[in-house]
Amino acid sequence: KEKASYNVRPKHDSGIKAKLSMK
Amino acid sequence: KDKSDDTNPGGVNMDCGDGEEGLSLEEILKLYNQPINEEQAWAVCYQCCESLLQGSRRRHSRGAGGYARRIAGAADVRVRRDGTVLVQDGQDSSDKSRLSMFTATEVIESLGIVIYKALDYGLKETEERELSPPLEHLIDRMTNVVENDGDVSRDEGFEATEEEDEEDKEPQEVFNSRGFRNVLKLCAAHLPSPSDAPDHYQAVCRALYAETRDLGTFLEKIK
Repeated sequence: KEKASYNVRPKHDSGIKAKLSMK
Repeated sequence: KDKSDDTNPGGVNMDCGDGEEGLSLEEILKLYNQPINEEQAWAVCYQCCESLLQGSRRRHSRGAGGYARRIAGAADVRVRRDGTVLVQDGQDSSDKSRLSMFTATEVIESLGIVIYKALDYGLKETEERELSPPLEHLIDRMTNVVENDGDVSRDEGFEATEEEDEEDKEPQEVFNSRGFRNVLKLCAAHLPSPSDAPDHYQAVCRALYAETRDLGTFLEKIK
């Protein structure tokens, strides 16, 4: 199967991942 | 692919006996060992809201309010063969804590987190996936992380963007369903033709189910 195409960047303190990780 | 479990790739039940229960999002993620793509995220989100809205209407017709289900994780979301999605109902769980009543806002937030984690699956804690702005906005809204000048709307975390319709005349129904209907509207607005949303998103989920089954069968044959 073809790999999903997406870009990854370093986690940012104000990014959505950081916000959600606090929930 | 994950080779940690040679006897059951991805932990998916490969005997094709899932019947109406479908495949859980967790099983799908494990089998592919990669996150879902954005289109699948939109589709799963839309179909989950449809499912939750239907459940809300059923409970409302029985005079019950609130939600017995808050989505604990990807295992609670099951994609069926026909592309409909079943959000696991805590009613049958032996875990009595899941019988608590939750607000629509809490359920929507839990769905947003599950969708985000499916998009983030397999990434390191120090990494972050670059999402398209509309999808990030959707998840922001669902999880209520959007800055809104401290004026958090009580209409399930969403602004009342739609016209009042017949359903809106019933206060309890408004409380239960407006948030879900606004998520559905955001998902539909993502498409060039929003009116195609029900058919399109069901087709995306149907394809997700079929492709996962195909991959599972393929891996079984190799094994």
